Amino acid sequence: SLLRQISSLLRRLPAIESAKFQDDFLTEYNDTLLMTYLAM
Amino acid sequence: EEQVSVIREGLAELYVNEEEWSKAAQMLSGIDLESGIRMLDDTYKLSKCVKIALLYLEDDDAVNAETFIKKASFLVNNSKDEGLNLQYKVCYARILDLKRKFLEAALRYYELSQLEKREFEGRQVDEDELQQALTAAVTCTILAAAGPQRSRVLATLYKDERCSKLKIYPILQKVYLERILRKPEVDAFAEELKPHQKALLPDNSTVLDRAMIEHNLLSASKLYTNISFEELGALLGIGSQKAEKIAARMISEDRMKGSIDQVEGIIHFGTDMEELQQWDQQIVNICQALNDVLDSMAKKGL
Amino acid sequence: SDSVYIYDEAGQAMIQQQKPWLREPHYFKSVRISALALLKMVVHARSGGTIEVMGIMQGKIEGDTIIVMDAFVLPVEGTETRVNAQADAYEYMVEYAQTNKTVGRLENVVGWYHSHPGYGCWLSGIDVNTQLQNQKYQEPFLAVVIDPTRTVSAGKVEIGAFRTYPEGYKPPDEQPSEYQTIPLNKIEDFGVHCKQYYPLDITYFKSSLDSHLLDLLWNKYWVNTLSSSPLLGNRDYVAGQVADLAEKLEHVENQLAHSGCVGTFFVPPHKKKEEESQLSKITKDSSKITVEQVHGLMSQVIKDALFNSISP
Repeated sequence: SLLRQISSLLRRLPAIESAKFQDDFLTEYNDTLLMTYLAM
Repeated sequence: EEQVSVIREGLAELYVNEEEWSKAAQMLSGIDLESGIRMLDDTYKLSKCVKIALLYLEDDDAVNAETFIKKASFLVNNSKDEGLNLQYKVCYARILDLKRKFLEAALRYYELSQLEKREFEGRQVDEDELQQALTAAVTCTILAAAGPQRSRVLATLYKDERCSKLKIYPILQKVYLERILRKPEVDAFAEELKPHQKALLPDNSTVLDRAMIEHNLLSASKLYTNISFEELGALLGIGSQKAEKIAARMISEDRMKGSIDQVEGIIHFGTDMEELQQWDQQIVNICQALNDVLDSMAKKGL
Repeated sequence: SDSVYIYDEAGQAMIQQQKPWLREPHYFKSVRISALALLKMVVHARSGGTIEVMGIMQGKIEGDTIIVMDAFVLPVEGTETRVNAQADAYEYMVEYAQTNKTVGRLENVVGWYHSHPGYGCWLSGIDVNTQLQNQKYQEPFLAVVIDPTRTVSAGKVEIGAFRTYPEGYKPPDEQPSEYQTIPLNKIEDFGVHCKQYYPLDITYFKSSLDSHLLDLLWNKYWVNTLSSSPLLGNRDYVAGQVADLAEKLEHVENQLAHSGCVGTFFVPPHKKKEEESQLSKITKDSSKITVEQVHGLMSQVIKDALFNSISP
């Protein structure tokens, strides 16, 4: 049962994989870098 | 007019003794309350309207009952008779229930179940009656159309600790936690319903069937990202065509987020949660799963 | 460590009689807040969202320290938009305090708290008036302000404790308290009244039971840390901060442009110094916002590396 628990845990990784997530993540990344640049 | 109303009330009493409810109601409704010849105060008029509506309700005649309860709603604000006002509220809730306006009925039943004052001119409202009102509130909420409003009322009822003592609590819990309800649970719940709540709809299914299918569909939308209509039909215990029709209606009424690819025969469930928030939710689930693994290893002494 | 939870009724009555705070306007120097009271106040402030909420604190006095043992919510909202919000809740307050005594909670009311969502911990003109009234008729009385929005973005509780000076009192020149950003639309309200009150040092305490419970919670707290996104939860607040910064920049730019037209040698040194100090404040604000953003981004990148980069 422990092994089953561990394998189900591993199957949850990677936590999220979708084009939409990549877009949102990179948008947020760029926004923050832009803010840093503007602050500089 | 005085004599007429006395005779009518007497006859109505006889009909009531013979449980001829509608005849008694018709007899009373013949009393002219608006003629203006007799000075009648609002409380008297209100008591007559409520009594007639209650008599019609004994025969499940919501249409006529509603006519008189509507008249009563213009009079109830001036009435100081708390017992009569309470009867008016009970009557109104039952009419909404009969007319299958389940969410509004649930809210009124719930309000009645929270009654603080228990003594009305010698008439005692006991705990049992409050519990009946609470049960009626839960039943109507479960029968109501699935969606955000119903979820809010479910949350209120689920957090009310009095509900955990009700016989109906297990199904309330599953419905609130958006878990899929299996046929045996639905059948057990069906036994508690009143005749009008088991009535057939135009498409030959009952109110309960529709409520359960919509509920299970909403639960499925929380479990799956997408699913074919064959599979969905099998899960809901109905044909794929019907599953598609119900899903389409719920999406168009904005009671469920999603989109339907009719060529592929697949429904894609949507969520208003942002990807980044979903990501955080997934991380919580992973951490919790990791925690469980560690706990069970600790339990096994590993 | 739990002795602070024992209430010495006679001792408190004596302090009430002696009224040491009348001798010196600056008598109270510090505040100790229990973990329970802090949690209740922060949770209540957060529940108000962008609306200011208000509550009352119960506790006792120990020398020049006010000890806050517990806090409770008042049925009042929008404290900054009413002259004396507390007046709406007097009846509730009195009844609550009396009911408390009947159940053995002997602590008296020692102050009030309210929230400033997103604009920092200080006393506005309305707050100063309310606190002056309280210090006239309900001594000892403390004013606590919590900013729930900045609490989330800074990852620590933004809280301030204040006492007002008697009217007409001229305080000695204060050492500047910790710098905080005041939004442009509040700067005037802040500036006019900031000399009428002074901040007290705040420390916290918890009981052995609190420690045990918090330790248990801490075991699960790591999940929150790994799954939170300060960038996501605070977008509106950060947007508001950047907008405020832009407004201040324009404001200072106009002033500089104006003084520039008469040439720098005419600008008296203190005026020039003042403009520089405003610009340096704006620079401080912008780097503060940006550092918080970069922290948020760092946690996102770490989460991405931890949970997304593993390919099956």
